[in-house]
Amino acid sequence: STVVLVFEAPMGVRKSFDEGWGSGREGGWKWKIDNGQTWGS
Amino acid sequence: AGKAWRNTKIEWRPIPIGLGIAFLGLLQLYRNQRDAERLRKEELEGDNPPRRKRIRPSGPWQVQVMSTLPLKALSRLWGRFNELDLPGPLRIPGFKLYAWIFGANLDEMAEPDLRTYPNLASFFYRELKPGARPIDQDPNAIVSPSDGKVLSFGMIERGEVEQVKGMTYSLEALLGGASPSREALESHGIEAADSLESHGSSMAMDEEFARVNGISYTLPHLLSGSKDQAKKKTAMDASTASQEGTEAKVKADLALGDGRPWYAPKASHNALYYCVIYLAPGDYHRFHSPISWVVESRRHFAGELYSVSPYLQRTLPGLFVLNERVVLLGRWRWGFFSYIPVGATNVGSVKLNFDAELRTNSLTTDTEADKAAAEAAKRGEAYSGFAEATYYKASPALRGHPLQRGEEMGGFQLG
Repeated sequence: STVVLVFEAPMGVRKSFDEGWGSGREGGWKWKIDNGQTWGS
Repeated sequence: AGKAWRNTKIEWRPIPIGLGIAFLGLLQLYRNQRDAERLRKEELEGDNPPRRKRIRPSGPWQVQVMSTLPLKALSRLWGRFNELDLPGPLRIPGFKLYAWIFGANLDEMAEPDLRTYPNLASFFYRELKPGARPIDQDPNAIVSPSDGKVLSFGMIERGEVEQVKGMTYSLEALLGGASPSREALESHGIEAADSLESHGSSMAMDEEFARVNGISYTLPHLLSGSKDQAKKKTAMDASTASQEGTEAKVKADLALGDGRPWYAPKASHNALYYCVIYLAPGDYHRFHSPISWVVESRRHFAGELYSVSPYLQRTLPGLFVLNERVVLLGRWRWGFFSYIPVGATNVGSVKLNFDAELRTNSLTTDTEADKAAAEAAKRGEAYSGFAEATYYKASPALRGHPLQRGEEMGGFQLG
């Protein structure tokens, strides 16, 4: 199963996402994540 | 012959699995073609209304073989099979074997006694211990809605979502077309026909959507502007001219006259983003709200049920547009927000805790979708492909169903 999110956000948020992911991701974009874990702000 | 039969050594060998699958695929292909031919004949002779057209996906041979299989029927059969109660002595070794194969962590379960789960379906939809998934307390955080793997993330440009490199699909195909907002209807003095109770209720495509001067309209009529399809509910006091004026206003409003698509960001410094999270079979299969937001409506697309494994996401173009899905539309602090659980062959049932009437992977809803498609065809209109319900009455002040960050929204169930 899959969950797809589509949302509006300020342009600058993308950088925050990239930074957040860069610190925790493993194996490129296929980053294992747990429910409740932050992936952007 | 008798002597030869008795004296000839017989050696039994299993038929290769691949040959068996190929045989079943060919058999299904033959049956589908035969049924399609029969339906075409019946449609020509007027015995049968037209049905929804099944979209045949493009892709490698594995996808072509898969597209010939009755995936929804298989999914429902799989669900029923998994609801059969397991004998007590088999439960602990059976669930432990499943957890070992798919990497499920049994220590996190709210109910650690495996004997209390009567079947695989209830084990699959297990709850976690309180505190097993702490929600990040940063008020600005966007948290993950589920356990899983983030397969893709990016900005949506020109209304196209990139599934993988070089493979895109349109956002409108994923979410559906524009619907009139409550504000748009009310600004024209239209009472929206919202039948929702506090726990939510569904509204089928062909049900009454709004009333103008005693005439009821359905959503497709409002979107297409086909006034001749309006059904007369009560005696009409207003003149025909005033009705036409109201209809014109409604149509103008629904057309989003500035030329932008309905999901376009309202503020010029905003953009649209997408994120795809894949839940593996061993993962916790309930999903939660990633932010605090208000769900205004849901759209149920009764599509196909292909697997959503990373392999198929890479090879089958527009997979999320083909599959059965529930599109939740709403708003959050920055504007538009949508949350889309996409079903798959093994987990075709999407549950929403706040919408008791939602039925996915159901023969009944498939039949209703066929009927809606037939009625749209009779009117000479294209079938929008979804049934819509609104949650305005769930919280009149917020005009939707409010969800807090981390709140459980629903989940995926087997079959």
